[in-house]
Amino acid sequence: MKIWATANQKGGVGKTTSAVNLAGVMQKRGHKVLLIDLDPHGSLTSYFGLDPDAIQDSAYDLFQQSLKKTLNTGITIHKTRFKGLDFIPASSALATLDRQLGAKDGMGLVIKKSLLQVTERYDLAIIDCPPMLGLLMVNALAACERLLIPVQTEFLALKGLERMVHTLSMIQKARKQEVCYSIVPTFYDQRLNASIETLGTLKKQYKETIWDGVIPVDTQFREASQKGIPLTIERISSKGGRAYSHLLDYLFELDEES
Amino acid sequence: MKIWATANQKGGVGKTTSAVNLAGVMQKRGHKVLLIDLDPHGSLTSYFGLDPDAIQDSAYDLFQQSLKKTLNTGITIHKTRFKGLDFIPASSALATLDRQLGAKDGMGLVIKKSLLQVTERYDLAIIDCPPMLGLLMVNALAACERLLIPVQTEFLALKGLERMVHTLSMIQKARKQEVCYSIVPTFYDQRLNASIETLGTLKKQYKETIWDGVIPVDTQFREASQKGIPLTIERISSKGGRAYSHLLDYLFELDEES
Ligand SMILES: Nc1ncnc2c1ncn2[C@@H]1O[C@H](COP(=O)(O)OP(=O)(O)OP(=O)(O)O)[C@@H](O)[C@H]1O
Ligand SMILES: Nc1ncnc2c1ncn2[C@@H]1O[C@H](COP(=O)(O)OP(=O)(O)OP(=O)(O)O)[C@@H](O)[C@H]1O
Ligand SMILES: [Mg+2]
Ligand SMILES: [Mg+2]
Repeated sequence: MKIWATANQKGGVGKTTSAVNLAGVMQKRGHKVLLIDLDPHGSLTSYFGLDPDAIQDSAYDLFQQSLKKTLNTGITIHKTRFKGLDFIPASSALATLDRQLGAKDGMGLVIKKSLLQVTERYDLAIIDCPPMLGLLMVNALAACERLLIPVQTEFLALKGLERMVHTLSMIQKARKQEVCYSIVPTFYDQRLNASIETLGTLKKQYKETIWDGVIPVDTQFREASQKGIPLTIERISSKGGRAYSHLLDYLFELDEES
Repeated sequence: MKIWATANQKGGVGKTTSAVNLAGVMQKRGHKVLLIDLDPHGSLTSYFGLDPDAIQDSAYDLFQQSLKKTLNTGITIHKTRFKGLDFIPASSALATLDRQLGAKDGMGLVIKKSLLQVTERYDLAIIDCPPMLGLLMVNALAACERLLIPVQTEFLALKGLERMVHTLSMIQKARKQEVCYSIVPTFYDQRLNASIETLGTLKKQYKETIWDGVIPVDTQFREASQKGIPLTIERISSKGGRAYSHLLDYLFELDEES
């Protein structure tokens, strides 16, 4: 099983949209894919019709089991109505973990250890992160082999990305672990100078790690989330759907090379 | 001095854009306004040309001074190039506060106490929050008289808002404090069903607290952030500029009534 994560401290850049739509492409191609929602706000969980405030079995339980060193009764995985696409929902209680466990040792590997139980059952797992640098993102970094960083093609996003990449390398040094990362330009609008110029700067500054395509602005993403169907499942031929399909091909090629 | 805050756990809904552009309207009308950036990611700080990683005097120092109980040497306020519009920048170190201070008593009033020093100098202060429920948002809630909740007019945003309002009332009960809140519909796109329907639902569910206008989708917001000039200062007659000008009028009227 491949393990990817989508992360960026900046909010609203397309982390959840990327996780959901890449999973959609995998499902459409007949693969088995697991999504993990580590965002206490639970956009991915709401997308598939569950309520992060009322959820019983969620990613939060994985942390509680690890804390109480109870025998891990096994992760509870929820099914979606799309065959082969399952998920581990978020609970709003995840928001308390930093205060409770932030300084405790060993809590950075909870997700990595939990996913070991399901490596045989899925081809790909994608972890969706909240927009903050904390225990939840550290867990996703430790668990994944590739980190996807969606970056909105607008000026302020550049500043935030430098910091993000800087923080990543610090965490990696401390963990003596090598995580590959890929920068995914999102909300690309070819009518906007801000978008065109930012993309140019991103390609120069991150030559090796940036994807050579873009996720365009596409209003159908919002319409799709209203129906709870990933755009790549509902209409793979849409602008946004095609872009995520190309992104998946690129990422698989990249994994093959490394 | 009036004190407002912009908050929502959902990322990318227009918290920073609202704070910056409401401040822009105030500046254009000749008032004195102070912005406070409590987001460790520091979009507002980057907007005005400073680097949250390299900043000397920031909102983080207010927490450190309170922790060490050192005589508060006074907040350091930075000027922007817009006369009458000043700000207290964020430092990326704010991200460590939840782990360091989360459970300590009395750390919820740091910002409220700090702002007491400047009430004579400004007509309005607006606090920009990070997209998470934690110590920083609790500080903003305790300090403000009115909370602005930008809500993207899309389906998933509805789910998140219910949780947000629920969390607010819990915090208020614990603090025995009444904070008025106003819901501000953002990214409104009249061509989209998802947008029109969500706005309809929002108006029904939050009749008393929702603003009767909308902030439309306007590509000029991104162009403005590239130049570091609030759209309401650069071009108040733009779609987005006019909308924030109307919002400010509405909020001032609301404050008069209560
Ligand atoms: N390429 C796109 N074009 C247009 N709208 C998009 C695009 N990608 C995402 N969106 C919309 O933008 C909003 C934000 O996207 P999303 O929730 O995926 O971002 P996020 O980074 O996961 O946010 P958060 O920081 O809250 O986790 C959603 O309403 C989504 O439907
Ligand atoms: N009404 C709008 N129309 C079009 N673009 C907008 C609008 N409001 C904000 N934007 C753009 O959307 C992006 C997100 O806005 P902003 O950073 O203000 O959200 P936020 O809620 O502060 O995000 P965060 O959760 O990271 O703090 C920015 O690039 C901004 O320029
Ligand atoms: Mg998300
Ligand atoms: Mg912001």
